[in-house]
Amino acid sequence: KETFDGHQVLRIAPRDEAQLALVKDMEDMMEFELDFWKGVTEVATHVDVRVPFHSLQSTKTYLESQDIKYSIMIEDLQVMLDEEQEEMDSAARDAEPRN
Amino acid sequence: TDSFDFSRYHTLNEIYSFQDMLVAENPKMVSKIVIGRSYEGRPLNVLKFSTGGTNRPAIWIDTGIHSREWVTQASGTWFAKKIVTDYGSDPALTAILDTMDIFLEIVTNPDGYYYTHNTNRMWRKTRKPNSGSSCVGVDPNRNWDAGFGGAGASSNPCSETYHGPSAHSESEVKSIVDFVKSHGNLKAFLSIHSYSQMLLYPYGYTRTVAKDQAELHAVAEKAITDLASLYGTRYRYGSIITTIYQASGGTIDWTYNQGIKYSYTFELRDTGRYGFILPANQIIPTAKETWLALMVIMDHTYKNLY
Repeated sequence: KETFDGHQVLRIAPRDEAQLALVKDMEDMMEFELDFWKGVTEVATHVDVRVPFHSLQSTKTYLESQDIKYSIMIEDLQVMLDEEQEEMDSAARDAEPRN
Repeated sequence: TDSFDFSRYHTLNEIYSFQDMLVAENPKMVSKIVIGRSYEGRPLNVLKFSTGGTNRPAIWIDTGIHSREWVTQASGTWFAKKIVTDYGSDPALTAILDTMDIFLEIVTNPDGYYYTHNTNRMWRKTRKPNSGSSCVGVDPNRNWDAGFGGAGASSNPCSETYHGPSAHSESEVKSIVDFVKSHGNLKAFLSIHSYSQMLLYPYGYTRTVAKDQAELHAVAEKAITDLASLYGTRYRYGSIITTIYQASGGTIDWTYNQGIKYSYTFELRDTGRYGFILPANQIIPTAKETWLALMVIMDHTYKNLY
């Protein structure tokens, strides 16, 4: 099962059309292996992107060097997935007929 | 199915079992049609809700075409139970089903859904290998013959929005295409995604304004107003290309071009900070609010048959 330890989801808030274009350019940076959860639409709407651990630093450097505002929406994706799985497992256990 | 736990996420097999149980419990109203097979050979199950007649005007609802968007399959399961529960007690739904049929495909991308449970929770596409590439899968919402291959989809098999080698190359898509064409009397087509709280209508591949744009816009406005009335979840609405971005090869552009006027895509909630890893405790609230919007569109369709 693929794990996502250290993957973060960044919520990017482009300030203007120029920054929107710079974020759009990130879609072609295949080496970063970015996964756009909410793609680039318009300036007023934030962009959510999952960033693998190995490209976190370079992605943040790219954004900060262009003065593009972002926040960390999900600190560690695997932690969230573990919680989701645990919830599913415990609900499934509860659903099992009693002996 | 009364004891089915709609407030948690379920595996593919659990959803398949639910579908069979619902059919067994409601033999006069619910039947299961297998419209095709996925690439890996799984059945593409569509639940048909009908109170009689033959080839009645009908409404199509699908969830889960992007497999990782689990709240959509979970909502689709809840919709199925809601339909059988409300028929006979809710006047609006009863009137709709006394005249029209409803088709509901809950797991539109079963290979992808199975893969998210067992291998990669982030998987979105189909699971068919791409010749000449190590990357697998096609975005089933870029594979339709509507502006196929144009801007707003990727020709790179490794991209999440890869449009595929040709229109309708994916069996998950082609099966729906064949069903829509063979049925020939669908009047509304509602394809449900998550997330970003939007209600969208054609077009996505072109800036051409849909000829029914004014009506589609008015119905969308009413739908998101009813949706927001429950928990205050705020939606944006409009045509795909003006509201989000250019997207070619999309489902509802194709269905609209087939003459199915009331073609809409939903992008369900994330009101918080979870994206499509929406906590299970938000499944039922999401399904309930979405149902209000679906009822607006279905009611309008029923009252404006064409």
